[in-house]
Amino acid sequence: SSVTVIGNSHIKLGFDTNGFLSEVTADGLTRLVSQEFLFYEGAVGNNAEFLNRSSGAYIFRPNENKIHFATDQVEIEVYKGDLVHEVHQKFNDWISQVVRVYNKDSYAEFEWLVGPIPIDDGIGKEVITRFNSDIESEGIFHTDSNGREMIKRKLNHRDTWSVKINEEVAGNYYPITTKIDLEDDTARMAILTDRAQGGSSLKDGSLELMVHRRLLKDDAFGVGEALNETEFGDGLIARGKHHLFFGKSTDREGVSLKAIERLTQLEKLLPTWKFFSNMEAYTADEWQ
Amino acid sequence: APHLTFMRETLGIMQHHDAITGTEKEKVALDYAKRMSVAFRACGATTRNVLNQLTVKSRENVKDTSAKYVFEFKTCPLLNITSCPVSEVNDRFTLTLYNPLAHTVNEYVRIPVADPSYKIIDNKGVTLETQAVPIPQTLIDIKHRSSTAKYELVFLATNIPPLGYRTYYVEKLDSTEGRTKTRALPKST
Repeated sequence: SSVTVIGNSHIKLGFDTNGFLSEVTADGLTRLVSQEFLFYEGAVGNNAEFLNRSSGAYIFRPNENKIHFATDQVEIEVYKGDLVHEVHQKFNDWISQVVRVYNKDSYAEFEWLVGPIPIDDGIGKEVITRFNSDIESEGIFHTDSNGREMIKRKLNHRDTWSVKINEEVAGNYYPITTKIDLEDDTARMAILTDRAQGGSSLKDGSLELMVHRRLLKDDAFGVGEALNETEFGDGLIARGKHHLFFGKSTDREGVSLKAIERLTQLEKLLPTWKFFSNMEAYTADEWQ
Repeated sequence: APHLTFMRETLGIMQHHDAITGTEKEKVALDYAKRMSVAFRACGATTRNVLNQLTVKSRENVKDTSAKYVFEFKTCPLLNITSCPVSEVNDRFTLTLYNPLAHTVNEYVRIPVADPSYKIIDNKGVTLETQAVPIPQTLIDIKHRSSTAKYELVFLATNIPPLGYRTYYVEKLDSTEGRTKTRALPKST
């Protein structure tokens, strides 16, 4: 009946009555931030014509930029404990997510589960997660280069030649190996990925990342089969994590949000190695 | 050396542009995954030997050099889908965390377990705060995922030294003691 809030003293996430993320509070800022899952329809073209290829393993090419919302109503369950707060979201039969904030962290974790992507309607689908905010980014965003420097990107623009973008979605997609971000004079928003994904900012304040895709036509660039992945019958299920950072774009007490993002990036991509040992034969004292 | 070399050769193959970008045929992708799996298992034997050598000092302390104190350090390659036979089946097990970074780290750790009530103590004998969170039904319902875990046990591992390790002892609680403390109750909307 009202906004559901999870979080800690560093960051708070609000969820509206439809179950969607609706606001984020961090660094003394409370801003409208939403998150949703959508999917593009994969283009089906005539592969004999270079400019009319199908979307496939090599190229992302939505059909007339058609996009669909996964749902308009999310089922949620909320779990709050001393170490972590979680919201479990179910968007539809093949998309769900856990949003969590650990007690001492200043960022939020989104663990998504997508698939098997249904193809009963004969349409290939390319699923994205999209974060919308009111940050006035003026078409500027940044993507990383294999975890090293961040590269400035501008919507419908190339730095070294005059470009006319014929495909306004695919033509603005960039490789994201670890991070995509945007900001204005007041606030910034960044997302860390756990794997290489395609991503973009197609509207001011908006970041999107492609999490899974299932296509029914070969794009004729060499692989010779559609990206359908039916070896195990139903198509693949993908699970992964995004980390959302939100806060002031300026330094706070000498530590910038960018610096925290950088350190977290290292710790998320190179986490501890985990080794399990059976201890049925030992008490805690013996083990000690 | 043969174990490490198999991993070296596999990582060489994994640098092909089709493996990097995922533009290989599906059966080639499966073969890549199989090679990686074999390479990890091969190196697992080496890692286990190294960890048992590192723990030699503590074994000398108990003046018992028998095989009793040689441990199996198992990796759970399906932890990414919240599945680990060792933690799901055993009432008592240890978790060793090796930090590959050059600075000390703290990390929230999640362990798949079948029951919500466990106790975790660190290497100094201190009992840590834990929280059991239910695994989402959407994950449990996946038909090809084989796991008895219903919860993830969460704790904060602190001060794991650079390029070093710390071990935690995890024990299932017999009674319902701690259940109300550790289990977060759902509030459905």
